[in-house]
Amino acid sequence: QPTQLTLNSFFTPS
Amino acid sequence: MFEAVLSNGSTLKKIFEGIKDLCTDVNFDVSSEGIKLQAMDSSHVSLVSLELHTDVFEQFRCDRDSMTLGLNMKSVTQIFKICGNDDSVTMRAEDEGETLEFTFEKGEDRVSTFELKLMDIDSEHLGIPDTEYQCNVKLPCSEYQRICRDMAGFGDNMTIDCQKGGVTFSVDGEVGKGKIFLKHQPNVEEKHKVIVTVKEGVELDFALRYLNNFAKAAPLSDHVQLGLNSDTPLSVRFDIEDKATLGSLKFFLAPKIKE
Repeated sequence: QPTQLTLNSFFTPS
Repeated sequence: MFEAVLSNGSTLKKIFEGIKDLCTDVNFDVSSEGIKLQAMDSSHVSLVSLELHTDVFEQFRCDRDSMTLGLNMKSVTQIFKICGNDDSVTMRAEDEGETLEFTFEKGEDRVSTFELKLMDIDSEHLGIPDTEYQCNVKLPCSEYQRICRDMAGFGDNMTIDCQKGGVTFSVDGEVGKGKIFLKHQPNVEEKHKVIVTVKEGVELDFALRYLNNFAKAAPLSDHVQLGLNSDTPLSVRFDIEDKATLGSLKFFLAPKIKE
């Protein structure tokens, strides 16, 4: 099963 | 004071229907430029980003630099059940008020009002870089909705493979494998158009549960636009009434990676 990534690894808090 | 009048109340109704299953509480960020909303689902896999420009409203007034209105989505969608398809909607909030008032009107014959208690929502705001995508796909919303629904019957994940000439959606599940190919079709009737623009081919895996959730926003416009880059979140954009000048409802979805 592929692993689901989260958005925190792409977008940074502004 | 904040006051906004939208003659086509069903637009707001469709927006809330499109995001209610992803987020429980959201902040409406109001300024003189319009309304923005950004919210992630609880597992931080997807993000909703709404921009409503003042052009979408018949009247728009926000006296302060900015106002944050915290809304519970369940309550909002409950309130919008009051809103008929041809109703206009007026939203009104005092500067230090604790409520957002919704008024639904059809002519002068029937006027309904509901004051929603505002919430204090602590939300993490993410900076989303302006991205140029390697692949852009514009397809009819009905087609997107159908593909996601049909594919969900066979597996949890869908691969989107975008290459020059077309895009392939495929699923590999317990009962077997399936794929749907949509050809780049720029020269057909507007409602059937599929535009596939590719700088470099991209193939990515995504959870169908989320893709199906985004499809709930399909009534907002005729076409949906997908943006793909290698190893980055997918962008699924619905322009309000197909006009980017009015604003857009965008979803971002983090990819799945094979071990």
